[in-house]
Amino acid sequence: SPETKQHFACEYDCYGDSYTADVDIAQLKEVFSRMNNLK
Amino acid sequence: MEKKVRRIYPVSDPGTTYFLQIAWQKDLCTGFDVTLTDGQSAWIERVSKEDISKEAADIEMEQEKYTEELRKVLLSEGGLTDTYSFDISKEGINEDFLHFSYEKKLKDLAFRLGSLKLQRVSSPAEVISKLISYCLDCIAGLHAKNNHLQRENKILLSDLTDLQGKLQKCVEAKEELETDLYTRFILVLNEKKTKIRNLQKCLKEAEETVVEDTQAR
Amino acid sequence: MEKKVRRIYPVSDPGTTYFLQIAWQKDLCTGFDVTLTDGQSAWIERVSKEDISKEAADIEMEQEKYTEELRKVLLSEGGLTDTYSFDISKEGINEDFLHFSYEKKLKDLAFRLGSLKLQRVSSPAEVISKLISYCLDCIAGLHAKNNHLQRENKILLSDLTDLQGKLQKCVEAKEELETDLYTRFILVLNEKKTKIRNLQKCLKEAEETVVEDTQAR
Repeated sequence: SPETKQHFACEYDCYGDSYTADVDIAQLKEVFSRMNNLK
Repeated sequence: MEKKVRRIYPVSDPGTTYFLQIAWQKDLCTGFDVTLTDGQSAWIERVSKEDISKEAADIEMEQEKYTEELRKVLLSEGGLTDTYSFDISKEGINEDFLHFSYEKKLKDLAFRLGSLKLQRVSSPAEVISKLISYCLDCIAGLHAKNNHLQRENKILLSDLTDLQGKLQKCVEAKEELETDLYTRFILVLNEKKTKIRNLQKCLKEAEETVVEDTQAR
Repeated sequence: MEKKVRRIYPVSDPGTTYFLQIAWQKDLCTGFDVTLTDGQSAWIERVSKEDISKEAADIEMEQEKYTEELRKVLLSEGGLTDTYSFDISKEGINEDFLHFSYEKKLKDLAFRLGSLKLQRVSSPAEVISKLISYCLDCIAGLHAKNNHLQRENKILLSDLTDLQGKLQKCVEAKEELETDLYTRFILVLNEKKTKIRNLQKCLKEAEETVVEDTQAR
């Protein structure tokens, strides 16, 4: 829903990394793995 | 001058070993010198290009194929005894002539590839001596080549071991780099997230103050 | 049974080539058989362990050192002509005996390492035939070893080339990984920075509103 979308947009950046929650190596690896077509 | 020495055992006298030496320039089909010795006497003959052509024509074989057969029968050591056979007979009071023939066996029949009449040499010691010298030179040459190859192989093995070490180090360095970068990244990112949390807190407080002020007014 | 065949040129008859064959079991110092041939005749003699000990004692050389000298003088091919020399003389109506001596040269003097009296063989053809056979077997063995070494060499070179390719790929992959990770990192980091800028802007606006409201009140 638009509300959920709005909520996630505030909590996570477009790559799925949280703006506020600290990240560890495994989580960051997962974020990077979802990033495709970087060129 | 190319040479080849091999052992042959005549079918009519299989207990006697003869040594057959063939010497030729560039290609066998241009002609070759045949030497046969039993370790005591020696007989020689020169086979010309024309002799070879004539022999090929006599047995109705194509020249090139005939030369190939000659190579196999005269120049191979031992391995083809099922396919080729030799025979020797001597002639004359002092065995001045030696008849040397070679055949190819095909299933149940055999056909003559060639026959030669060799002449006895007056000084066999010289011929035998040269033959042995040739063998010793071959041995020395092969020893040198083998030593060279062994040294080369040793170097290659050493290079291979080094390279395996380098590859292993590269793989480990790649893994270390990955871990190192991720460690640094999360430190920097988490610093930014702390900043974001603080800003969000300040913003919330500021927004609450605005609301309170509006209400108070 | 170990064997070695080498050429020697007697100092008193350097134009004649003799072939010296030494045959021994395990170690030369336990005794050996000497055969000399000029390609026509052959002479043989058995040298026992006791003969060797006696000879070493005669020249006042330690047994082990003497055996080492024997190895060098009798078993090396050619390379040490400046250090060792041989001589041959024959005795008897039919040259039934052959005196064979070997010396070591040291600067200006030479000392006799050994001398033997060999007996002529009645059937030299057999001895010479065996000697040539032995040489041909050596050649065949060395060829086989040579081929094996060349095959090994080829495999090692191929492995080396493969490994070089893998190392190159690993180095490239490491560089790619670094670039790739940094690229992803800066994208994620810049998202955080954009968020921080936005929050800072909102906070500033909120703080300005608070100030305005306070002033208005």
